Order: sequence, then structure tokens, then C-alpha cells
Amino acid sequence: MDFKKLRISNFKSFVDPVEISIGEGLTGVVGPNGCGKSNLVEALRWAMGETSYKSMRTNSMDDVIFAGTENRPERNFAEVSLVLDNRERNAPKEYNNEETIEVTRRVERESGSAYRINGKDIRARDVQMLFADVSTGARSPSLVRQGQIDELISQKPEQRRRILEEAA
Amino acid sequence: MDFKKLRISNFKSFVDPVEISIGEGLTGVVGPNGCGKSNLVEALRWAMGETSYKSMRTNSMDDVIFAGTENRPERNFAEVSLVLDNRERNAPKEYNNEETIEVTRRVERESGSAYRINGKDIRARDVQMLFADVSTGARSPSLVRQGQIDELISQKPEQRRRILEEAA
Amino acid sequence: SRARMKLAFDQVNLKFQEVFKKLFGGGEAELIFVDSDDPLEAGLEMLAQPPGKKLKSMDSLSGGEKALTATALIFAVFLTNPSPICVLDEVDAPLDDANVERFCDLIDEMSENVNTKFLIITHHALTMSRMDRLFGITMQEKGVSQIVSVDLNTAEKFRKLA
Amino acid sequence: SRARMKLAFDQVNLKFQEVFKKLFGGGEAELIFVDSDDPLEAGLEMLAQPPGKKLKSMDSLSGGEKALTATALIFAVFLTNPSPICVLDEVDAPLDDANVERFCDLIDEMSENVNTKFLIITHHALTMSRMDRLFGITMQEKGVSQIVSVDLNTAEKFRKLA
Ligand SMILES: Nc1ncnc2c1ncn2[C@@H]1O[C@H](COP(=O)(O)OP(=O)(O)OP(=O)(O)O)[C@@H](O)[C@H]1O
Ligand SMILES: Nc1ncnc2c1ncn2[C@@H]1O[C@H](COP(=O)(O)OP(=O)(O)OP(=O)(O)O)[C@@H](O)[C@H]1O
Ligand SMILES: [Mg+2]
Ligand SMILES: [Mg+2]
Repeated sequence: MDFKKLRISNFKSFVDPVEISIGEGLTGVVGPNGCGKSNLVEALRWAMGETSYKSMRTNSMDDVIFAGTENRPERNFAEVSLVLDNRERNAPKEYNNEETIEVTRRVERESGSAYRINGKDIRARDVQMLFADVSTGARSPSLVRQGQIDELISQKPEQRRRILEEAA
Repeated sequence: MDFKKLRISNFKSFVDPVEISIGEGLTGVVGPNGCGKSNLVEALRWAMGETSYKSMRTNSMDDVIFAGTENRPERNFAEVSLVLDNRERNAPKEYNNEETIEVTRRVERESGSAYRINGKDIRARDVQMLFADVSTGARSPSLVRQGQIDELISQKPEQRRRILEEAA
Repeated sequence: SRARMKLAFDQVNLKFQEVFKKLFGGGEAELIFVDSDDPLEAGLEMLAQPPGKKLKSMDSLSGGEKALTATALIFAVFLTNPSPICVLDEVDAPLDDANVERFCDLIDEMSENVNTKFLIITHHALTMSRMDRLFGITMQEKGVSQIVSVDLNTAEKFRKLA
Repeated sequence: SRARMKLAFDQVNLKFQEVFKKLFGGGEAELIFVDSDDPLEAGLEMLAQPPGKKLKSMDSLSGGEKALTATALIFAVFLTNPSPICVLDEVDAPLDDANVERFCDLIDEMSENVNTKFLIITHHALTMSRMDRLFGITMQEKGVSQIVSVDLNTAEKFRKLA
């Protein structure tokens, strides 16, 4: 499965809908402190089924919804879609006929998250399995959050062993 | 009291004796990763009476002594001297006649540290008092160790209160 | 004692608000006591509102914004009770160039108002260019630190040679 | 299971040694199990010896050396079980220019060998110059993120404008 595009709306500081296509090789993301770079990475991990609000730097899952600024009101939902190219036909069998797979996660204030694949409602577990099958997912060791290198250094050895479980 | 010079020998990676004069205003310290910049700061804090080997990134106080490289044998002692200018005459009374005050700390393998002020043996406590009287010392909040800003951010609020005690 | 701690809190809080505005070029911040009414028991929390954003606790700020807010606290304590020497070991690492400029502006200003010597360890070329003098530490012989005095052009090359 | 864990350890350890040498331009490193003989209970420790220095545990390394050693572990796990996307959020922040160059050399090499897309968040001009393309995120309207595509010249200015 090939990660093609990320569509974000009302997720954290991305109140205006944006679409990013993820090209081959190395894509740099730059910008001043506080502009939304780490928010972008969180949008990706959230769409892949992240369930821990702590690792999203929030106090509750609703906190990913745009909270408003001096000039804009807060929103009541957030939605992120991840568009995957399935030409290599390595998706789980129920989706393997599809040329592209679009995973969408949407949260509405005080009513929790819902997931869809190509428009059909599915469970969080199904999304997590979809990504686990191609060695990725919200907790993948190759999605290195800001400050995670320092965490790895200061962790106790038995906590650090957990990273090997991902490779096993 | 005015910090004038730092003389280091056999302390961590400073196996060849060095002397640094500390000028007025802003002095930048630059160099590649692992070259000894943080070791320099530790030499300063050590001379001021630091007693916690953990905050010196060591497992024992002897670990500050040069441990050897492929081409040089380990040493058996380390010594750091801090030269202070006392023209303003604000040192504690037993040293206040002196124009300059030289605080020296020396450690020998397996026999602990010894302190001297202008050549006379003194206790660690006396050194710590000397610096506390001019609002500084090995634990001063204005000696910001590498990674300490991250520690301050992730500390619990009641640990963070301790920084106020320094200002009180 | 309780009274001294309360006084320290008030003084540091005042400086914290001033320093925060200088480092962020605006915005609001304040210190609050949490978990207890007794200043000797309570915890210290920082509330920070970068310019144009909503006031929040530290948790939802970015990596650079958190580092800048914590630096404002360190400087507030320093300004409340200045010491003859201040050492900053790669405090500017997470900052972008605009924040590094404001950080250097503030250090300049502080060093003029108090009789303090600053030792600043940095990898940022911008910070290097704002220093009165530069010391380089090298390990031409592996594992052995040597000190050389460098001028700014050399420091620029130094960064490249590193 | 125990056998799988032991196999994963052996594979990651092998890659860890290779990647460490590339990132440090030499030296030695290895992973060891500590605290128990059972791979399902034991802890994972990293031993690292930068070129010309003595082998030590992580504790006595410098800030940049620790970050580079931990990055070697992350890359070793990635190379053992490559994933379609790899995101690195300011992993190069504590590194000097020589280490940033080697870091970029390694990412280049990895991206040629595996079919993985890399998203690299950075403030280092050197890293920016090694990317195939750059996205800028701005907040012209305070608190609202916008995405713009930038070329390298703009990125350079971007750093200044930030
Ligand atoms: N729910 C939300 N609604 C609106 N804005 C939010 C929300 N959550 C976080 N933010 C904003 O996002 C900003 C942080 O963005 P982010 O952490 O992505 O910055 P960054 O570009 O990674 O910066 P740095 O270079 O300092 O790491 C905060 O300043 C915060 O105001
Ligand atoms: N007792 C010792 N004897 C010899 N060398 C030592 C001793 N203790 C530490 N070192 C060496 O000092 C080095 C670390 O130096 P230091 O932490 O000062 O680097 P730094 O210049 O601050 O680097 P960075 O920019 O990565 O923070 C280590 O690589 C270690 O080999
Ligand atoms: Mg960030
Ligand atoms: Mg250092």
C-alpha cells in the first residue's frame, strides 16, 4: 500500500481544509515554531487509529477539534482522510479489489470517533489491522514523534525492549 | 565576586591542562558533538562544590577523572581551579582581604575530593557557602544544563516549585 | 517561610510575564500555584498564550513554544535574583530563527542591566554571530578536548568542519 | 514467543551495528539484554563507542552522541521491518553539521533501498537542502495553519522569515 494523500479539516490548527500529496523519496516539512508541523504528523497517526489522547498531546479526544482563535469560532467536528494506492493489491481481502483505499476518521464533539473505508462504516480495529498488515500503524516505530528520541534515551531498559516487539 | 578564570586538568576529556578566561558580556562556546562543551560546564559546577555524581552524568565521583583513550593512559587525579576577582570586597570575612580568590577542587582515585581556597585546605561546606553568599553555586538556576529545559517542562508542578526557592 | 515564598512567587511571576512577552513578541503568560493554597506545598504551573492563540496550559504548545516558555521562567528567576555567572547549554536548540533573534535580544538586554557574565553553548550560527567572543572546543586528537579562540568567520567554517 | 524475540534481537542488533558506524563515521556499538536471561523479560541496553573513544554505556555520551545512538536503534528496527511511511519530527535538532550530513547520507541510502516515503520535519538548513521537495507550514493568520509548497531558496528565506 502506497501512502498517496492526506486530507485534513478542522484537525487542531488546520481549520481550513488542506490536502497534501506525499511524494516518493524525501519530503521536508518546514516552518516556524508553533505553526502546525507536529499537528500534521498527529493527523496522520490519528487517521491510522491512534486511541491514546496523551500521545496526541491532548486531555481528551475532543481536543483534536479546532478550538478557535481570536478571529474564528471553535468547530464541532474534525476529519482526516488518508488516501492509499492499492495497485500492488496487498490490502486485506475485503478491500483488495479497490484501486484506491480511502480511510477516513471523523470525531464530533461529545459523540466519539467514527471510521470509514471507501465510504463504508467500519470499526477502529479493522483500520488498525489494515495498517498492521503492512507493518505500519499509529504506534509504528518509524513514526518518530518530536521528543521521542529523548524518551528512548531516558527510558529504563525493560521499557526500551518494547521497540523490538515491533520488529518481531 | 567576579568569575575570572577556569583552570582544568584531567577533568573528563580535558586531559591536557587548559585555562579559560571568562570575559565580560556574552561568550559563545562552540564545537562538534562530543567535543567537551558540556564537560566544561560540569568542571565549573564541580569546582563550586557539586556533590551529586548523577548530575555530572557519572556513576561515581571518580568518573570525572580522565578515563583514557586509545592513545593515552587514564589519569589518577583531576583538578579544577576557579579564579575569582574580589576587588569589590564582597567575599566572606575570612577571605575578604584577598585581591583574588582561587577555589581549587582536586579528586584522587579512590580517595575522594579535597578543596582549597588560596592554598589553604577547607571543607566542601565552606566552598558552597562562599558561592551561596553571591547567589550562585553548583545548583544555581542560572547554570542551565543541557536538557534541563525539557526536564522543567515535563516535571510535576510540585517539583517545579523548587526553582522558586532559589529566588526566595 | 510562607511569606518569603509568596513574595518570591509574586516577583518571579511579574518578571515571567515581562520576559514571556519579549521572547514571544507579544502574548500573555502567568504563573499559578496549583494543588494547594499553601505556597510551601503547592505546585507551580505555567499558563501561556502565544500571540493570537488561546490561553492554555503548557501541554498543547509546540516543542519550540514549550522550550521558550520554560526559558522565560528560568530568566524570570535569574532576573529576580541575578547571579554573577549564567551558563546556557544549547537552550536555543528547538527554536526557529525568529525566536533565536528574540532570545538573543533578551540576553543582550539582560547582560547590559546586570553585572553578569554569560557562557552560551550553541550550534545556531545566528546565536554565534551575536556573541562578544567565541571559544571553540575541538578534539583533533580523538577523545582529548582542546580549546581554541575563534572569530566569527572561523566559527562559520567551524560549523561546516564540525 | 521467546524464539521470535531472540531472532528480532539478533537481526536488529546486526543492523544497529551497521547503522551506528554509518552515522558516526566509524566506532562500534552493540545491543545487549540486561536484567534477565529470558528475552521476554530482559531489558534492552545500548553500548556505544564513538570513533577513538572507549566503549561505554549511553550515560557518559554527549547530548548529540546519545541522540545519534538512539536514532541508530530506530533506523535498525525500521530496516529490519520496513514500513511504507517513515516520519521523523526534528530528530536532527541536537546534531552538528557533520552529523547532519551523515544522517542525510543514511536517509538517502535507505530511501533508495526500500520502497518507503519519508516525511522529515526539520529546522536545519542543511537537511532542507537534501530533500526532494519541501512543504512549508505557515500561520499568516495567527492560529490557523496553511500549507505552501516551497523551493529551496524560499526555504532558506523561510528560515529567516520564520
Ligand atoms: N485543537 C486545537 N485547535 C486549534 N489550535 C490548536 C489545537 N491544538 C493545538 N493547536 C495549536 O497548535 C500549535 C502547535 O502546533 P505544533 O505542535 O504542530 O507546532 P510545530 O510546528 O510542531 O512547532 P515546533 O517547531 O515548535 O515543534 C499550538 O500553538 C496550538 O495553539
Ligand atoms: N572521565 C572521562 N574521561 C575521558 N573522556 C570523558 C570522560 N567523561 C566523558 N568523557 C567524554 O566526553 C564526551 C562528551 O563530552 P560533552 O558531553 O561535553 O560533549 P558536548 O560538546 O557537550 O557535545 P554535544 O554538542 O553533543 O552536546 C564523551 O564522548 C566522553 O567520551
Ligand atoms: Mg513540533
Ligand atoms: Mg553538550
